[in-house]
Amino acid sequence: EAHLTALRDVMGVMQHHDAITGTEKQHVADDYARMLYEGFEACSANIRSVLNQLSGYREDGKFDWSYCKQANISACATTENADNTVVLLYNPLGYGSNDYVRLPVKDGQYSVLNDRGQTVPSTLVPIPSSVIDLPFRESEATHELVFQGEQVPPVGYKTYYVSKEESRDSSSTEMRQ
Amino acid sequence: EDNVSIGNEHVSVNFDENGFMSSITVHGETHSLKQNFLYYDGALGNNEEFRNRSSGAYIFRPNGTEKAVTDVVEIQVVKSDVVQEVHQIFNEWISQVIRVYAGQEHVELEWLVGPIPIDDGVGKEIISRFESDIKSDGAFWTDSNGREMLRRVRNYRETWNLDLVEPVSGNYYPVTAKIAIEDDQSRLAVLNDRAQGGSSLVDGQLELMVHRRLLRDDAFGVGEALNETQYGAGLVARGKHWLFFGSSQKDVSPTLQAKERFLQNKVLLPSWPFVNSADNLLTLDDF
Repeated sequence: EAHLTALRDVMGVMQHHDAITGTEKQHVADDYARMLYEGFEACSANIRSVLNQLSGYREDGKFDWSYCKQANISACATTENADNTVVLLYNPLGYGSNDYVRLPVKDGQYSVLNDRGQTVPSTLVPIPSSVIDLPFRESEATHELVFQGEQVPPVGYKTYYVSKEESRDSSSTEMRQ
Repeated sequence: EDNVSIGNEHVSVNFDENGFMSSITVHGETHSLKQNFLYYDGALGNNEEFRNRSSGAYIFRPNGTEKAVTDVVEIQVVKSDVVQEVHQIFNEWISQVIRVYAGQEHVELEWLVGPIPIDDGVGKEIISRFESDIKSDGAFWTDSNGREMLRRVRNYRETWNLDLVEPVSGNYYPVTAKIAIEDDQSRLAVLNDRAQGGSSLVDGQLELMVHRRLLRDDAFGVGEALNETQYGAGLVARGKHWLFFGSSQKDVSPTLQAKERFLQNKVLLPSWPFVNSADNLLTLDDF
């Protein structure tokens, strides 16, 4: 409860018109960012605990769920450095969703399996050079693996198994001009 | 050498020889639809005079008319069965990806703007502008914090006679979820992922301000210029617009507005992806 309240408190502060519109002084903007970050981190402990219980994983640090905080610059330490990744999609809506997922990865060949072991159509798209060249971006991801979540149930989740394979398929559907 | 087109069975986006989006084809009908990035120079004023203040955090006061950032866009095209994308580079500090996912009826535009150059000593406010052939007759709609859409009429206020001395900013409205125009046949709506200023300054046009960097305080209280930096350079912003184009007819079921509303929920409350690599110890059997 304390973790959740940490973010609740921050969201209360963020109702101020300066936070909504961005008319706060810069040091206040920096402080807002710090508060939000700490709120996220507190809640992520709850999320991790819940997901570990749902998925039956041990809480020994090896099977910890995380989220990609740098997805907005197409970077994710977990997905770009792993050969095998389990992706869990949680749908917060009250009806089914079929959102597309974009995972930052290194170039290669990947397969995506759903919870029934069936292959899910996926593709590898290059990350634009303007993103890769951002001076503060520290990531080895050069591509994004794109696939569609299949009817993720309302307020529920689906999981996918993403694995990197040895060689790139020469019959890739990707075409560049 | 051919003009580029991306799309699916519902919608196709076509590009001209200079790399700009030029038209959209929806259910077999093609309509003119251009998109470009432009910028307004921020006004440098005397804050002691009410009508001569600088553009700043609180107020948007362009100094003159907008300027296009380029005449030619460098593009790269990626096509697959899952998604088709055109990667556009407008200049050293503006780029964009326009994409259409398989089975989806909307177009996604992922823009990246910054660091906005200020070497010339002038602050700039960057907009993404869409130009269509819709005869919008001065009217456009903006949302009210994601709820009902409010009708706005250019150079007009409902309850008093308007003497508008700021023709651009005086027609800007807050857009937190959607801005739209329509005529008897067609409708264009753009959804955004964050609060932005937006307007329709000419019939058939929509514009949204995506980033700003200003060098003067506007004397409305913040006491600082809106000149944010990170790692010693101006801030870079990356975000998304989702574009719907189609019939404005109300007897179509579901209407375009209904589709926009569902999409709004999906893009503003998207599925949360969590990842777990477990130090590469997770086997398929574990899964």
